[in-house]
Amino acid sequence: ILPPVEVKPGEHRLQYTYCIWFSRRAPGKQATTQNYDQNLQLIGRFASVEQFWGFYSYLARPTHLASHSDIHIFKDGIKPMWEDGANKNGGKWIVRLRKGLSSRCWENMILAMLGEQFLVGDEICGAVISVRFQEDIISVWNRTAQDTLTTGRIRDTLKRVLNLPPNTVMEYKTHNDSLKQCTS
Amino acid sequence: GTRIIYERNFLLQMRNSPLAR
Repeated sequence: ILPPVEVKPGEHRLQYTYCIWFSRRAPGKQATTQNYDQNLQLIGRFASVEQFWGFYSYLARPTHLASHSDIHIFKDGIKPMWEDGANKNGGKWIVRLRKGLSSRCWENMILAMLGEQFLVGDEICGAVISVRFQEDIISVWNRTAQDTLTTGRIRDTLKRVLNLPPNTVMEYKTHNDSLKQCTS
Repeated sequence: GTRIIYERNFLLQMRNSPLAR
């Protein structure tokens, strides 16, 4: 447990404190829970709009990241792993983007999350941008995969804020299914 | 309780704030 992040006078406090994580996997190497955990690096924590921009301005844009890199922005106290208590009954919306679109979409995604535009209470756990060889993937994780009202609302907000081309495919996957797929 | 909601344009304006070091 880390100490609370201090918000100085004049700064604009966010609804939640967030952590920025980075991970990179050697291409071709099988992902396991253990090496995934070992590859996760905590980059920083922020609790205000100003602190967010302080980090974000120095963070590489998805376009400039090497393949198999992931940036995770999760609420403080939630590790970006399926096994975390906040995630284990949850799932994620997956949006696959062609190269060149992701930097703008990722920024819009984060701003919507930090600004509480999803209107789903505590349901959002965090968001990930995954840079892959031929595409980039944005995913939004929520706590309760079974809550179709919430997952529907997240999908609708995502569509609106990402301003996606009409043919963009969106897919929902429960972490339980991801876990089963990984261990089978 | 009350939620702290920010619009995208407001957040973007804050990008150049001197406090965003």
